[in-house]
Amino acid sequence: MEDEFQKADSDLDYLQYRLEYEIKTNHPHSAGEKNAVAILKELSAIKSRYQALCARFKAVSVEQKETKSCICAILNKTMTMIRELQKQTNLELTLLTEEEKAVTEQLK
Amino acid sequence: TLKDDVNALLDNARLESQESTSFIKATKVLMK
Amino acid sequence: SDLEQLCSYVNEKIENIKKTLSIRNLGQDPALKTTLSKIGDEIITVNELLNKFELEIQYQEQTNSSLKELCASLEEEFKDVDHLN
Repeated sequence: MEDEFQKADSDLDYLQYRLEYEIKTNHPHSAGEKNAVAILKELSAIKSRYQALCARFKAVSVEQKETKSCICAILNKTMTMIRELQKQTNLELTLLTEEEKAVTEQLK
Repeated sequence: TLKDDVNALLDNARLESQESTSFIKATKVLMK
Repeated sequence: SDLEQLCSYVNEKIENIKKTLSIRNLGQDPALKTTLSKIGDEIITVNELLNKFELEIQYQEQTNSSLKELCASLEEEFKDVDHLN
């Protein structure tokens, strides 16, 4: 089985080589023109670069969302505890400034 | 279509960056 | 999964051969040549877009590190408040 796969693999390689050789020989690209085979290779290279960058971007986005929700959770419990502390120590509750209210809403 | 996909993703990435920048600013206001 | 990998490996080679076959009659079909040249130009454009996209991803990876630092310092602040409590 393995030999058969090996043979099929080298046959495919030979086919690809012969085709490219034939195209380069029969249609030499004139100056300024792009080599047809090279364009096809660039096309598949650009597709795999795109897929690799998509995967990288997806990973970054997921990680970013996790860290943001962690930050929000800590901010919430910190602000709750500060209010508790102020009550216990009879300190007057410092009201949130307009700016703090705005960003609290934003983070919500 | 590949070009359109990349353009769409680029816009999405830029939007996310802006959101994160304002998120960090907001968090720093509350930390103060 | 090995067999699947083997299949996709062979299929990809077959796909490449099909693509190369599609440009075999390049000489006889001037329209094909024009199309190919347009694809060549588009590839340059898309590569430039991918460069911008890659820069954006690098920026986001830096933003992630700043968010993580922020999270860590907030955690410290919470511990102080908790200790006070």
